[in-house]
Amino acid sequence: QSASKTLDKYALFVPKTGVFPKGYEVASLASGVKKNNALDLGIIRNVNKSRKSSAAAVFTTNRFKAAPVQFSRKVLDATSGEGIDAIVVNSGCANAVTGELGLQDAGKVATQVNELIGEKNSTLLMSTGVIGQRLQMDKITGGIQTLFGQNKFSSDFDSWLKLAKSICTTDTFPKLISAKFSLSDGTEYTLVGISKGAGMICPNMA
Amino acid sequence: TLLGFIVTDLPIKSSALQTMLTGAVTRSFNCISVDGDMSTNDTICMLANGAVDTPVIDESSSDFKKVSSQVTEFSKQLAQLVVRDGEGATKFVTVNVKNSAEFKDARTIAETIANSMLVKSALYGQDANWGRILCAIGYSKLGNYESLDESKINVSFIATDNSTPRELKLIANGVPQLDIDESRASEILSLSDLEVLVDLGTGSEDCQFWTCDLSHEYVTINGDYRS
Repeated sequence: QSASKTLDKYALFVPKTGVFPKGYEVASLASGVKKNNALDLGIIRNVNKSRKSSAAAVFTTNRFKAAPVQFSRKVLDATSGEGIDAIVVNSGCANAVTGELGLQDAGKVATQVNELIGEKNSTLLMSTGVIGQRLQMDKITGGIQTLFGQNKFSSDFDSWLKLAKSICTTDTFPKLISAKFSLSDGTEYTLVGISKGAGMICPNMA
Repeated sequence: TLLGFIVTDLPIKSSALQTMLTGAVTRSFNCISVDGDMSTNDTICMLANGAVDTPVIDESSSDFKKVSSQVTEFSKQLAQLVVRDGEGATKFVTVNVKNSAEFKDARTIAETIANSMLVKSALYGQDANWGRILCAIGYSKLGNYESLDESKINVSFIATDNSTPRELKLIANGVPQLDIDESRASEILSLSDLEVLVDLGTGSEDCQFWTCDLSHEYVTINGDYRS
């Protein structure tokens, strides 16, 4: 019994404020894929136009890579990591072990966002949740349309925290950290990080 | 599944960003385990949009190393939050393997300890069954025994609350300490943060790995995941 004394992990590990990098906006909503109207779709987009953005990624080395992993790898290969301006995350359905149809679904999601931000090959995808089920495309594409159509994007703390919640599955708290740093000439810059995971966790990404 | 992204307003050349991220993940997200299962979806990505008005950072920049180490520390924090939230977890466990001839051996040994169901169950039950730690070290899939010399290995529990004695020696230079202070062991294992220290004494490479205990709740959650 003493071993299972519960820590209030939310109070311990979830921040109440944050500092966020310039030129990014985020949005999230409950598209209906997850039960109980939980947040399950999020988008982070780069709105800075002073120069092209850079992107990098590492992916699972599991032989049966999910559709979003295969798709995102192709995008990074095709662009050499330049000009990536959006990341779409969905939870509740992993779009994994879904074969050619899963890849097509992933492509449709990315194409919709690329068109909405006026770019080509500019969107990465991440999915998590039940394996072996296809994306409920009506809910996902409808949710994306709502986020852009009603311009739900913002850069405030609450929007970033909701984005962190939208990628959770069996997590008991959202994982969001942010901090400011300085370069050697005193120039200030910001890092923000979001992660999720609670089970099926022993990554060996490359 | 592990998903995550790190986002910055620095301008960083994409090839340098990939080097930075890969290096950070090697010491953070690739050094965690909740249950030993590797997902089909694991993805960590990093975006740098260059909104800060400063010269683009590439691998020859004087700030490349500094920014890389900041990204690595940041990634460790994010990775550790995932372990702290491990399904059913009641203990956050740091497995510190140090003084190894090879980093890859230190990582293999740390990961093997971290993935041992028997070690994780004992930590959940606060049972100082340290023989299981040595057993896990013994079956680690090492290419050779250059890093693992039975006569030089030291294994300890480390108190994470600054109480003393901080270190409880379980094996000293390959000799099992059969008369350990069981009440001290129970005190250390009752903490929610635990540290297992393995000093291989064969080199200078270190690996920190993070895991959690294995509880009844883990089985409950995963027994009917799809519903």
